[in-house]
Amino acid sequence: DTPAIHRAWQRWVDDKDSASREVLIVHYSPLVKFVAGRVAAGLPAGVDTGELIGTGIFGLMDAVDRFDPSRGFKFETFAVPRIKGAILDGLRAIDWVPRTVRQRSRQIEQAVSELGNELKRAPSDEEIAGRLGISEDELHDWLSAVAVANVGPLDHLVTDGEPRQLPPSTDAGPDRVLEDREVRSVMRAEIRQLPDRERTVVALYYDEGMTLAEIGSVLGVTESRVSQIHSKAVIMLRSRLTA
Amino acid sequence: LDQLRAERDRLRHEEDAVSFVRRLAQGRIDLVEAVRHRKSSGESTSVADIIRSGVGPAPSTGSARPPRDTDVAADHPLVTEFDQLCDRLGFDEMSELDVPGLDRLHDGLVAFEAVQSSRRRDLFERIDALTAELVRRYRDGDASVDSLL
Ligand SMILES: Nc1nc2c(ncn2[C@@H]2O[C@@H]3COP(=O)(O)O[C@H]4[C@@H](O)[C@H](n5cnc6c(=O)[nH]c(N)nc65)O[C@@H]4COP(=O)(O)O[C@H]3[C@H]2O)c(=O)[nH]1
Ligand SMILES: Nc1nc2c(ncn2[C@@H]2O[C@@H]3COP(=O)(O)O[C@H]4[C@@H](O)[C@H](n5cnc6c(=O)[nH]c(N)nc65)O[C@@H]4COP(=O)(O)O[C@H]3[C@H]2O)c(=O)[nH]1
Repeated sequence: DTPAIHRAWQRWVDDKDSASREVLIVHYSPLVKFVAGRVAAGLPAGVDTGELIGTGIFGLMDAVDRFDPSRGFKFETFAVPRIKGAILDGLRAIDWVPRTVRQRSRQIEQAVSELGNELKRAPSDEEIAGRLGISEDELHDWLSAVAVANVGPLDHLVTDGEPRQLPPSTDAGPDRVLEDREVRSVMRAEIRQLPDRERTVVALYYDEGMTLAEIGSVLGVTESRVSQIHSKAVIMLRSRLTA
Repeated sequence: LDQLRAERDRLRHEEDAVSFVRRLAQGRIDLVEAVRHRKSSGESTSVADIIRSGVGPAPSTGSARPPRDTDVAADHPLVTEFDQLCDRLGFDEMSELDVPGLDRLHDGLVAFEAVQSSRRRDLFERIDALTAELVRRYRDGDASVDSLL
């Protein structure tokens, strides 16, 4: 810490000097820029990110109020998860997923799990469309619409059906890390079970970090087709993991 | 193939730190500009406004890129270097600075940001070239996701 910031922390923590609190919030405000930028990048067009900025700033203020410099953590390490958590909470509050999209997603998921139980294998697009009483093309449109945001690692996206950050713990205990790892290993097993295309898309997107376009050129399909396959994979994983 | 991935990961880790400190620098540049404007224009801008200029405009949505972690290497040497630069230029005593001092602070931050942005551009070139190679291998069947999973 630079002397000026060190002084500010002392004055805020020891004397509750509000002027120092302001200095700290101003000093660290670019953290919100960084987090909001990355979270927004994963959201579908149309979501009003102006509000997210506000919630992010509250997350930063909360972090400044709770931070205990004596614990030896760097403030950035402490603050960033809190800022992200606040933004994701804000997202949930504005209910950013259109209701029809939620409905469609649920319907597809239901069809997938019913058929999965009946067929004892992953259902094909044709079978899913048949169960839903729509054409395969319509199913693909639904999947495009359902291509909801990727605001985090796959395990968060899937296990809740909603973007969610694990609650920031004041001391990143081993339990939380363990729970995380368990979710991940279960996820891995399920991903391996996916049909070939879905498995490939998930692996290339989350593990290789390829863009949808890059995956498209691997599979020889359009970017939007990749997006549909990705939505289907997420829905399949969700139905398996919540079974 | 493993070497390809290892090299790409190495570059992406480096890019994470550069992109992080770049965003910090951009935020602080915008903060200084807001304070400088307030000083020269005599307008009364609230602290909330100052904070908002540090946070910047509402970020854009709908990226074609996979989600990026926000886990930051807060103790990365680049971050330390940047903090020390800010300290030298008097960033945290901004209110005490006279206009020339503010200008020096501003220009110092802009110079730093420019360096980071150019490093970032260079890293993207190299990362995206490696990704293109990876795409080729997958397309030609020389690589399969099984090794990943
Ligand atoms: N391999 C590769 N990776 C790339 C490339 N461009 C960006 N990235 C990486 O992908 C992240 C997300 O980029 P984004 O979706 O455009 O989302 C960006 C973008 O919406 C915004 N942003 C950042 N810098 C700028 C900028 O200079 N101008 C504008 N208009 N937006 C920016 O903030 C978001 C987050 O930025 P970062 O934290 O830097 O995180 C970036 C960066 O780490 C590229 O060409 N190749
Ligand atoms: N979608 C996306 N596009 C990206 C990303 N990174 C760069 N770009 C694009 O590439 C242009 C040049 O970026 P740069 O060389 O980093 O050069 C940038 C950077 O050095 C700086 N800059 C970017 N954002 C900010 C900011 O919020 N505040 C300040 N003070 N400077 C910024 O200004 C220059 C021009 O920025 P732009 O007009 O936005 O123009 C940007 C933007 O159109 C990214 O991650 N995602």
